[in-house]
Amino acid sequence: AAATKKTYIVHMAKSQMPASFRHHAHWYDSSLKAVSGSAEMMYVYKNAIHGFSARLTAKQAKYLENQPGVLSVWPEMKYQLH
Amino acid sequence: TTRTPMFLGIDETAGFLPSSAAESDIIIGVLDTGVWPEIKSFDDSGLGPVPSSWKGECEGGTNFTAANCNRKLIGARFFSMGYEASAGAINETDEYKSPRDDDGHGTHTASTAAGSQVVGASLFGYAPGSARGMATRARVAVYKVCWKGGCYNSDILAAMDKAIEDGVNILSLSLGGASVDYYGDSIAVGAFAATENGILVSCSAANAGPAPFSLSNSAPWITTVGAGTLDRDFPASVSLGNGKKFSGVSLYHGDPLPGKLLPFVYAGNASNVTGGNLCIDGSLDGEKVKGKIVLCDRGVNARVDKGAVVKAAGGAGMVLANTALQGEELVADAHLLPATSVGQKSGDAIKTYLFSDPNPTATILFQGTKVGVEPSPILAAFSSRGPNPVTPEILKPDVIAPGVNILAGWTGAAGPTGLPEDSRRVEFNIISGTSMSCPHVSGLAALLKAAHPTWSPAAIRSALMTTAYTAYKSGGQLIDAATGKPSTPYDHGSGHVDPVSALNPGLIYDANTDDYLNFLCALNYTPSQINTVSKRNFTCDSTKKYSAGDLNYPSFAVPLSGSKSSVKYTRTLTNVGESGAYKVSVSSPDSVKVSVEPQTLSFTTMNEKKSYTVTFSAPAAMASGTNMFGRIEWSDGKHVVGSPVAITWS
Repeated sequence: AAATKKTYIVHMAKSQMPASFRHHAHWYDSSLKAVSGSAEMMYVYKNAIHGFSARLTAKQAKYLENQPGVLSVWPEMKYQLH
Repeated sequence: TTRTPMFLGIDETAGFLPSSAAESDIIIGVLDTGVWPEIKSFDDSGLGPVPSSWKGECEGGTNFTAANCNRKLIGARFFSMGYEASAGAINETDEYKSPRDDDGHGTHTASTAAGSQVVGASLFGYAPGSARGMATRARVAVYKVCWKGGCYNSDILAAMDKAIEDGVNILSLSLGGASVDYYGDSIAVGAFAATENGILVSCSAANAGPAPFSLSNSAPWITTVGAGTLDRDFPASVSLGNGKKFSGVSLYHGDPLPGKLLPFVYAGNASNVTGGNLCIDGSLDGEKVKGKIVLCDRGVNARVDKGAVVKAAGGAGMVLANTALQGEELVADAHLLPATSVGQKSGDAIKTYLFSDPNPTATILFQGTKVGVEPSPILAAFSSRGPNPVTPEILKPDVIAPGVNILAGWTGAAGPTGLPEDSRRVEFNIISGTSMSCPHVSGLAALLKAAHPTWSPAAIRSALMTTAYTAYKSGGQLIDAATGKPSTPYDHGSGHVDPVSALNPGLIYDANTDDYLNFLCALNYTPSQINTVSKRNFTCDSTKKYSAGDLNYPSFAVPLSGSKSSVKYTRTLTNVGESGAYKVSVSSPDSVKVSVEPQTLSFTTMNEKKSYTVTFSAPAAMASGTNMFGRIEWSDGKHVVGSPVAITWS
């Protein structure tokens, strides 16, 4: 169960992006790779939020929450048509 | 849609509505199940070139190419990565991996908001007329985010992200999730960014009524839409063997019942399983229902599923009876067998006959379409209700709009019931939900945006809210289908939209990003939570006293308690009409004193702003959960700028 991956939405504080990164997507990728070398981003968001979505284990998601510049990590939720 | 343009007063456009050129510059983005582009509602005849500001695309995929877009349907994208990651890869033989609509819901909502006019529309002859969207000349961009297995918020966020970049003016979302804090709700967060970009976000309130606290999409930068009925019905009465007759509604089309009374049975007495009265799949005894009309109770499974269950068991027809949850609200369905839906009172009376007569019989008489039904609108029982579960200081829903038995465009991939066994294909379908009322408001917002291009999303919403009505022309307050009694601001918000009045509201309650940031401070959100919602570092001023109730909102929700018996709110009105003096009138509940200062506001120039304060004082504490309602109106004799007041004790 610990290895089961789920989708998470990761909100980033773009203002905290280190100057060494030229593009926010590279910084997001670096933050993600810090918790999982194999994890890949699904979406990179730039208008609706600053952040990305990725498949992670619960442990990786918890670890990612403590990375510099990470505001919050939310598990995927299902919405319904009305 | 048919009938709703007339019901809303926008069928006769001369002198009221914006020029067609201005309207055709407005782009409505619809996040839903996709689109069936071939229906006439997306015909682009008479439309000029796509607005030069548009940066969107028409993405190809299964059975969908860029050639499916035109000058009406100017954008179509699909977002499936989140869905596929959670639910598995899309089987393209079973589901279109493209903007094409498998379901019908997205085609219905998109055509309701901005469909072109189609003469001679109907569903099997029901609801006939010229069908059109609310903003017939606005452009549509479809963002498919819902699939057969559901809608996932990573996809919804991706679609909102792209829609902002593409350059939509209005976003229409007939979907929602659980009520959580705004920083944990993707629609709320995405809508904040959209609003900051000048995009009005209109969302459905959900269908969890009549329970209180049942709203979705309750953030104050979202326009939250509940549902009401039209003045149209589809009568299909039940005649019993004892000579009594009960009214019901149906969209059944097919072979009629034989011209005689048929044996009649209660599903609960034709089943050996618990809950057999609900006509759940496999619950009916074929021996006991064959050739008979079966009475099923509402609940648990879909209404059309019950019809299919009765038909599969050999039943000849179905009477579907409301329970206390739905009250007297009648929602019509295009059942696969002769069937009608009846209210709770009729259902109870029919059951009394079924249980007392040893050989009960019945038949159903289908009577087509009836218009001019009064009173209308009636608040739909299913329409979700306040108080706002996230922020009690913000009254939601904002408005109600037509959402019951709405005819609009449909997919070619599914029948009108949506059941797998329904092989019928229709260009228009009649369905109900706050999903249907939301795109009405999206289209009306497009009209307002075309008429007033400089208005902010908050200004457009304010115009819709302050001009909404809460009483029938013939007198009496709007009725709630769930109770048969007058509905309250927690049910209908500011009331039913009146778009013609909204075009010239006189005054508006405007709000901008700074106002919403101050609102987030009032909620005591941490800097990190504020950053999650707003994408910026924002430091709340520790010396400032923030109040959620002070957000410049066009309605008032006032939480009181034993320890807090007096609350003061401030509001600012902006003149968007002629110069003039507005006087306030207050209708306050007996137990609460509502005082407004000053009582007159004079405006001499356009966009001039004037503030006022309202003090709500309760001399005595009331029991927790007690609700009371009132209204504050400003009028210059020509305009009435109305705000509902809802006071709740905790």
